[in-house]
Amino acid sequence: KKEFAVIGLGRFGQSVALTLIERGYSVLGIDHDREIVQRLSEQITQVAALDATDEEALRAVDIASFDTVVVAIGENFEGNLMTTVALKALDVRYVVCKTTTERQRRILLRVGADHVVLPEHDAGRRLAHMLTGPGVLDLLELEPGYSITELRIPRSMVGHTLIETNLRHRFGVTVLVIKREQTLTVSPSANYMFASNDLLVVLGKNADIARLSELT
Amino acid sequence: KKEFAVIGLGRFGQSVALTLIERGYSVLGIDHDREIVQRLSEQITQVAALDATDEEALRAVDIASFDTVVVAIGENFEGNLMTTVALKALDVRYVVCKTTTERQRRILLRVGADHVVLPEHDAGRRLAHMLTGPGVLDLLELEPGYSITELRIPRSMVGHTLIETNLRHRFGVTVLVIKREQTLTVSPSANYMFASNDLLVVLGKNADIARLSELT
Ligand SMILES: Nc1ncnc2c1ncn2[C@@H]1O[C@H](COP(=O)(O)OP(=O)(O)OP(=O)(O)O)[C@@H](O)[C@H]1O
Ligand SMILES: Nc1ncnc2c1ncn2[C@@H]1O[C@H](COP(=O)(O)OP(=O)(O)OP(=O)(O)O)[C@@H](O)[C@H]1O
Repeated sequence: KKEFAVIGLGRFGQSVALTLIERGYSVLGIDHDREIVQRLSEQITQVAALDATDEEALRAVDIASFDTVVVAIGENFEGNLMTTVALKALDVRYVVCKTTTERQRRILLRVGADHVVLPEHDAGRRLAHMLTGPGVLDLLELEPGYSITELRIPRSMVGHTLIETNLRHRFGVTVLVIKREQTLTVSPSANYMFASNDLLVVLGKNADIARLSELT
Repeated sequence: KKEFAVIGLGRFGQSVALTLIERGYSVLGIDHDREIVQRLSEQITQVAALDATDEEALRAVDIASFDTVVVAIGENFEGNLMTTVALKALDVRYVVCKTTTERQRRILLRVGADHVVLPEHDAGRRLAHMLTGPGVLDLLELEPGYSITELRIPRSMVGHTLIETNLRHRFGVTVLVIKREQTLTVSPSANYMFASNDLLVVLGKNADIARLSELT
């Protein structure tokens, strides 16, 4: 089984570590704040209090033996950068970093990070999409401007069939799945009758989906 | 057109405000740090430096005239809570908050928040799902344990048709969309031939999708 290390146990790092453990993996959690390490020692497989920018300290916990190391250090970009460089110098196979801006992301990729995420930036975009599409609940952007979106059924569609609503012609969207209570109907047939508590999962351009979600 | 206010212009708040502006909406950005307000005054429609827990200060910028107010104050939960209570006391129609833990979320909902997001928590879960499914790129969880997932095509499927791979019987997953370069094939036909750079968008149980993504 794969082994993971998570450096930086703030809100994001804790969530990564605890979800990996929930899925049955073992995790080494690292932070330079002894209090945080102490508090999490019961929930994380193994913990260590050290400064991750110190190559000797990383060598001492045999960091290179972990398949994947997540660097979840936030505010201090220099610490984030120095840690990433140290991990690659110690031949860690796969390093994932989190950072704040596109510019920082490019720098981290250039010094060897294998994957970089921008959690607050992505979450902010997702919320803005949800706020500007009234019934939008969640979305997965397949490419810029084109997404799979989960939205509440517009009232005017209730009591009509999928073919009667003519969504493909009127909005250019495809209904992939319909969720009603705990039941999921995949690739619904033309004569599916919509009910008031249906949730639609549709694919299309963000602008077309926003038009559909404004339908009342 | 709808008007938005965003209180707290940290990483998350900025991303919400700037994405709303990108989509053509006007935004009032509020922060008690004058330096941040100064730095963002060119990019955000209107800005104000004030302490959002102060009801008089909120009344002075006519906060109740905004359709939606996002409270993006992080580390200081008390400030987050007092701001939410003040907004609801001033009759703001729709208040969205961000916070860190489930417990804090329940408290915010009880004092009147209309919607609460946990950006770092959700981003951490999403990354952990991606790390434990080798080819997984992104996912939209429709209900706990059941999601739509974007994943790289397993090598052993390349050169075979959809019907030959028999995914529904072997893994219990449905292929909703296939992405190749900039082309999206929705509800692919049985004789679709897979290529090495295809990305699959599949629906199924997280555990079944993880099994599929471990296929080499
Ligand atoms: N050099 C370092 N070595 C080990 N741990 C570190 C180092 N620098 C920072 N950390 C730890 O990383 C964690 C996250 O850092 P920080 O709080 O700056 O980021 P953040 O982006 O606000 O976090 P989050 O949003 O995940 O709560 C903190 O717990 C901090 O103690
Ligand atoms: N009472 C308040 N009134 C107005 N602004 C506030 C108040 N309290 C905090 N803020 C601002 O909210 C912003 C976000 O707060 P903070 O940095 O504590 O959270 P954070 O969760 O680390 O942010 P992020 O992850 O979005 O960067 C900061 O810019 C801060 O100045």
